[in-house]
Amino acid sequence: YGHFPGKPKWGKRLITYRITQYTPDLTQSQVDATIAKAFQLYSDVIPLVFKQVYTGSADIMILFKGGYHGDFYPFDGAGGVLAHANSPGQGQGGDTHFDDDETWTLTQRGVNLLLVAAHEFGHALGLDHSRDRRALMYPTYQYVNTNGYRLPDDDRRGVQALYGSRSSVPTPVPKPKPRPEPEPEPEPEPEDPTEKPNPRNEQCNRGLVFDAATSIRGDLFFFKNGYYWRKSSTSQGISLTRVNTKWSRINYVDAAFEVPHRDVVYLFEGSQYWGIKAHAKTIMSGYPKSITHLGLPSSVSKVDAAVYVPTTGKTLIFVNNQYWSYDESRNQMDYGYPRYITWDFPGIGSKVDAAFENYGYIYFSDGPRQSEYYMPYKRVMRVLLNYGWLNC
Amino acid sequence: APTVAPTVSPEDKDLAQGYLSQFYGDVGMTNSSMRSITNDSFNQDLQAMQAFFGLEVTGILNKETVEVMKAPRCGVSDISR
Repeated sequence: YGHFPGKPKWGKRLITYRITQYTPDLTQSQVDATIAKAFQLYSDVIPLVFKQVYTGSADIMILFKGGYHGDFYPFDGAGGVLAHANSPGQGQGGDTHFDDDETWTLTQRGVNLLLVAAHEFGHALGLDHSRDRRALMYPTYQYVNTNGYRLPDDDRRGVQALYGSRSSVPTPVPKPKPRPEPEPEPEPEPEDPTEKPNPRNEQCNRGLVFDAATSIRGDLFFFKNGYYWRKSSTSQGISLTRVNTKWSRINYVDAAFEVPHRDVVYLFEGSQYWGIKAHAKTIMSGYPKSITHLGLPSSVSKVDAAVYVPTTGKTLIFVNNQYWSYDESRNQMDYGYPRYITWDFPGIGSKVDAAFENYGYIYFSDGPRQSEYYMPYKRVMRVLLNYGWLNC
Repeated sequence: APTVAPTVSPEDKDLAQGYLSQFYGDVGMTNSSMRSITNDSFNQDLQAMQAFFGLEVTGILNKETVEVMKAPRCGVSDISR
């Protein structure tokens, strides 16, 4: 392996990336999922975290374009140069460009996006070309089967020489510093006796069970009894809000998931679900829809939990002790479902009350207990308690 | 007249000059018209390229070397800049 002169590298752990121009050869969610997978080849072996952003500037700006595309190295049409990337640094450092005169695929046809993206991100992290023909950083393109693909040894050693290796223990969720309780909001009077109690006093209860959980544009939302706690990614506070003050037609949330590249979050109540624009938090037209619209059988009266997995482009939908897999790019349920949760997610329990994705890990709650699950390893990395997210 | 028949076509020679100036050229001189392509710099760059790809280092453009130059690849240079 080789490094660039002066061994430039990123001096922080969270690296953002933004795809500003896509290729027509693949759907946007296929590109998002493949780019996420290419970064994950590196975050599997070094202690960096890669996060896709959709507005503003990012550390690594990514585009697909043929010919001249804004730098001094115009592409050369189909064949020849496939892509290039800058070494780490401010401004254009790390930026990665793909020649859209190539035919980008997820297979051996045309040019395989995962392999080329993983090569270019090697440059964006500080790797130069390798002389090892088996290495990903070898200059010329050579298709290899990408099922279960891992970083070849030479590249792994090269990138770990820059950033160290990822300990087997996953990066701990940053323990929030104890905060003074936010000013309690005026207790809304329960309108009807059947109403569930305000969960304020449960916030720091070890036995806290979530109804649902999801990310929304970097913040985390935890739903309980018709309210939600919002854990902001920018400020330290936790706010408690009543769901129907935000979305008047929704009273209780059984399940929730975000599809970041669509900037949409879906909330489920009973046999209906709503699509909500994540940035404006407004309900999209045409909702609510019946959950049968997703392909769930009419025998299902409510969903327990749901979570979108960026690296696969699938949404997992949990009902009792089974789950379905919904393909977001094909907008249909995958074949062969439902399957038992215990068949495919060993160690998380036999049911799921709430599930969300955070920095590449999936968090499955079963009662007050929460399993931090790492999909690539198919195993539980840690067991937490739900209330641990609420700055107690 | 050359004593031996040229092993590569004039087109491949042009391809090689473009390839070497792009991936083995001096910093910033990507445009071949800017770099005075003299025979010795061509041969030096060619030898560097042959060494990088594990080819026989002859400094002479042959079929194997041209084949590597035609393979689809990354646009980042092979010499540390």
